[in-house]
Order: sequence, then C-alpha cells, then structure tokens
Amino acid sequence: EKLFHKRDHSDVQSGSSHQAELITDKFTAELFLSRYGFMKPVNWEEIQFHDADDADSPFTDDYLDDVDVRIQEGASSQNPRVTAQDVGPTPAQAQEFTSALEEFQRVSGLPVTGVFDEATKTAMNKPRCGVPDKEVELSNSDDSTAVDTFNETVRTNIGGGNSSEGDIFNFNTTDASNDTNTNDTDDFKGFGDVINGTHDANTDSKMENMSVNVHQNEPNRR
Amino acid sequence: RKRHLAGLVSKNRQKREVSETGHMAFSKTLLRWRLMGEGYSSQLTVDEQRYIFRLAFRMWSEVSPLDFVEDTSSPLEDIDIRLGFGTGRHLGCNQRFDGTGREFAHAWFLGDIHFDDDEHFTAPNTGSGISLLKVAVHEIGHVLGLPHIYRPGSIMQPSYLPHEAGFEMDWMDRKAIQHLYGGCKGRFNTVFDWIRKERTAYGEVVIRFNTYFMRDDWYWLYENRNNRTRYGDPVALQVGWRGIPTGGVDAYVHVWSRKRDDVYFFKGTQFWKYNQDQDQAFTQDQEGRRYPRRISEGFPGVPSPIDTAFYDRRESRIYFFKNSLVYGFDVGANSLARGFPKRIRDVFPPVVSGDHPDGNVDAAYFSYTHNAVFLLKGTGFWQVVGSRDRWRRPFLPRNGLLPRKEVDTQWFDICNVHPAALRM
Repeated sequence: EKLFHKRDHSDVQSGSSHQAELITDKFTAELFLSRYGFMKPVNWEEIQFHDADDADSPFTDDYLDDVDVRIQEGASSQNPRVTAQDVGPTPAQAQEFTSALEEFQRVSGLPVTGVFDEATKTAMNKPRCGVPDKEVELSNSDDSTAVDTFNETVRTNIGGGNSSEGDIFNFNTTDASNDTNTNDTDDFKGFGDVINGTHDANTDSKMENMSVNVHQNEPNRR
Repeated sequence: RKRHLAGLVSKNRQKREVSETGHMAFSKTLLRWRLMGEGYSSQLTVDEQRYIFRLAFRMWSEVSPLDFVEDTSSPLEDIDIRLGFGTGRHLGCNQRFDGTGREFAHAWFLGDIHFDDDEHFTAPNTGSGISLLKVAVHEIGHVLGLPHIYRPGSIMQPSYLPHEAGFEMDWMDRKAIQHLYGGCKGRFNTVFDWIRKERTAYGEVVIRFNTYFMRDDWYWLYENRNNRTRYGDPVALQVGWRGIPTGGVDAYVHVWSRKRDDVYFFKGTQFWKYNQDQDQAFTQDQEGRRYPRRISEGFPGVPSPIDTAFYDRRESRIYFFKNSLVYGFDVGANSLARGFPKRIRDVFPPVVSGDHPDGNVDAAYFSYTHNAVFLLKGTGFWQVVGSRDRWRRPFLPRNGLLPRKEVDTQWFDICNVHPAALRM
C-alpha cells in the first residue's frame, strides 16, 4: 500500500525511489531526445573495434580501449569505467544534438535557440506520453514477441587476443526474457535502450554477434 | 511464455492492414477492449476505471465509424485492445515506467495501453491530478494509428495539459482519425428543424430552431454553426422524444402557418401529434382526438406507410413521398392537391440528366440554416432549387434537384456508437 494518513487519501505518498529521473543536464536531455525520436539512437553497426595495441586510441579504460566511438546509450553514470562525458561529443554529434534540441523546441512552442535552457528543461520534465514523437529507425527487426521487442544482430569486428572468454562489455543490461535481471541498474529509468554483448575468444572467426535489445513503442509499426 | 506471446501476435496480426491512405489501421469497425484484471489502478475503484474507459472509447466512436465494446468474457486473443495500470516493470512490458512524473502512459501497436500507476490519476472534473479520461483518449488515439500532433488543442499532443473543463475532440483531431478510417455514413429515418418560440427579457418573441437527425432508436442534435453534432450524442430516442414509437419513425412534419402550429410524427400506417408544451406525444389532443391515428383518417388520400414527408410553407402543402410518387396534400382543404399524386421526377426534376434519387427517398428536410429543402437517400442528398438559385441561374427548373452530394460533406460527424454505449 502507498502510505497515507488522511481520510481522503490526499496525502498519499510515493516512495522517493519511484520518482522519475529529472532532465537536468545535456546528457539526460540527449537521452530524452533520443528516446522520443528527435535523435537517432546509437547505431551499433558503426562501432568499430580496433586492435588494443593501437597507440592512437584515446581511451585508457582496459575494457574499452579498442572502442573508438562514443557510447551514448546504455552507459551508466555510475559506471567508473566509461561515461559519455568522459569521451565528449564529436562535432557531428554536437550538431545532431543541437538540431534535435531545436526540433524539440520548435514542436513544443518554445523559442528555437538550440540551447538547453531553463524553458527547454521545464518542457522536458513535463508529464508526457511515453510514445516517441518520431519513428525510431532501425535496420532490421525480429518481431517474434508480442511486445514489439526486437533483436538486432550486429556484426562487428573484434580484435582478438586481448579479450578473455566470457568477457562482458560492462554496460547496463536487461534481458528481454528475464524480467528480474539483477544487472539492470536502471540508471536511465524509462529509457531502456541497452545492449548486451559477449565475446567468445575461442571462435576462429573475428566476427562477433552482439545482440542489441532495442524496443520501440510506435503503435503504427507491425 | 514467448511461444504464447508469439501466438497472440499471429492471431492479432491480420486485424491490421494498410488503409487506403497507406497508414496502418484496424481493418474492422467493431473493436473489443478489456481492462485487465491484473492491471487495476490502486487509485480509483474498478467501476470508475471501467466507466472512464467506456467514455474514452465512446468519444472516439462519436467521431469515427468505429464501434467499441467492453468484452470481459471472450478469450484474451479475441480482445483487440487491452488496458492496464502498472508501475516500473509492469505487465510483461519491455518499457519501464519511470515513477512519479514525466511519462504517464504508453500504447503499443497491438492494442495494449499501459498507465503508470505512480501518477496521480483522477476522475473527470476532479480538478487535480491527471485526468485519466484525457490520457485514455490520447492513448486510444495511438492504438488506432494516430501519431503525436503538435497543434495546440489537439488531444494527440505529447505533453499533458492540466484539466480543461469538458475537453473534446476538435475538428482537426476528427479529420485525423477519419483520414485513417473514413467518415461516418448511413441512412437516416428523418431530419428536421425543431422550432421553439421563446420570449426575451423584453417580451419579444423570438424563434429558435435546432436540427435533429434520427436513425432507428437514436438521434443527434446537429450544431450547424459548429459543423458537428452535440457532444455526447447520439441519444436514445425515448430520452428526448417521449411517446413516439420505438424503432424509429418514417417522417416528421411541422405544419406551421398563421392558423396552425402542429407537429406530427409518422410511422407505418399511423401518425402521432406531438405536444410541444409538454414535450411528449399526445394521447389525446384538445379536439378530443386520440393518438396514434391512422394516416388514412388524418390525411385522406395519402397512402401508408410513407417513405418521408415535409411541409412546404410557400404552398401550405405537405409533400408525402412513397416509392416513385409524391402526394401533395393541401392542409387547408385537408385533401390531396389537384393533380396528385405525381412522379417525383416531374415535381422535382433533375438539373443534371440522370442525377436523381428516382424514388424511395429516406428523408425530406427543410433547413432554416440553408433556407433550402433537401432530399436524402442512402448516404447522399439532393438540394432542391430555391428562388434564390433561380434568381442567379434562371435556366434552373422550378423545384429542380441539384447534383447529388454525400451527406457527410454537408453535415459532419454524425456517427453511431455501439448500442451498449448508448446508455453510459
């Protein structure tokens, strides 16, 4: 029961853990824009893994020094290994964010500034429907489940040798078939785009399957 | 569980198809919905929740050719739209709710609607919280195939706006859903303008009228100035018109002259006289006549049953229509006018050759809004040429019928609802 004391239940309390995460900064704003279709979600097919010995790698993290693209979605702000802020946006990504922000401002009737200002923040934190405003484009789908969750298999090249069998890329994960996955730290409540990847170093092929659970709730897609 | 869900997908998949517009839409007009037992809200009684959803579905039914019925007994796979409340991870859904604030609900393309029970949902006109009715109408719009619309006033705006007293779907929202499912079409039993005489505060008598469309056992009040029916219509016939027969009427006639002000309803071989003061049909009028009376007694020479009728004030005649003939009845002489009956084609000739109802007219309607007579048949109508038309185009035949148009291009959104929704 939600706790209350008054006869008319007007003082019914929600637990603090049940509060929606507020949009407070550019990062959460970017997640918002991605979630509701103003920005494209990360296209995992573009991830390129290169040899960990590459001295040009800007990354210092042991797990991810072979990744040369910024991880946007699924990264945890509590993850000490990687955050989006650690790597910073590329100019193209910054432009994309600005364009998406302007689009959101335009449709919301706000001054189109391209700046994440207070009015925009307020608008993003207003109660709203969970259906994206725009279609979220994805390369393929497997609609074998009734809840429109589809797995996109992304083939990537993974440098061999430095990875151990069973290594798991350390992102927040949820398994669509397991509702009680304890790995789900759920740092982006309601945003839900996650990846779950494993690497098997015993395979001869340098190809790796990464299963990506991306859901969309566009009611006009089969 | 996945196989079960996959089975639900395969059974549901054929219900959707690409409509003529190229958008996804339901391919059938009767949709079944259910509030899931495992998804009740903790904030409202179950009856309140079901009532609000019934009303939400009815609001869409009032502006589209879709009917909705609550189905609590059929197998789950036969339910088109499932609704439920949940928090966080809920109802097997892959999209978590975010807790109190921001997202209040979402809808899935197969017809599931989920509401975040961490939000403070309230009943309509409560004034506080989030109106469950408003959210439900919005989410049902998604299930039916509508995307978010950024226009102020649209029910499909993504952001929730606080309670507005009596929110309704405006013209653009109606056209949006009709773009997917088409407009509302159907035959009418009769159409008429009901005259009321009122006295102003200064003692001046003013004449007001309201337009009514009748079909079977229900009716709509049509607001000409707003190009739509009254919110909440249709209404059961017996609610607004006491004493007239069930199942609909054949005709309405208002004989209005200096000496007479009588309203009649016709059905089958009988007619009723309506008591305008008491707002119900007479059982016995001031002259001692009992009702219903036989048409042959009250209007000698007129056959029965009739298709329809209307009173022409210019000639003090009631025109009765039956099959391909029209019977002009002189109310002063209380007999058929000379030369009648005549062919409808002769009295109301086509302006364009071949464009004519010929016979079996459904309704004859004099409109005070348009100052014109209309003949309705099926989903179309013909306007009778008036004096103003002939003044502009003298070549038009007297009482000619202008080319056919669709009823829903002149009178908009006269939509049925499921009979179960007639009495909310």
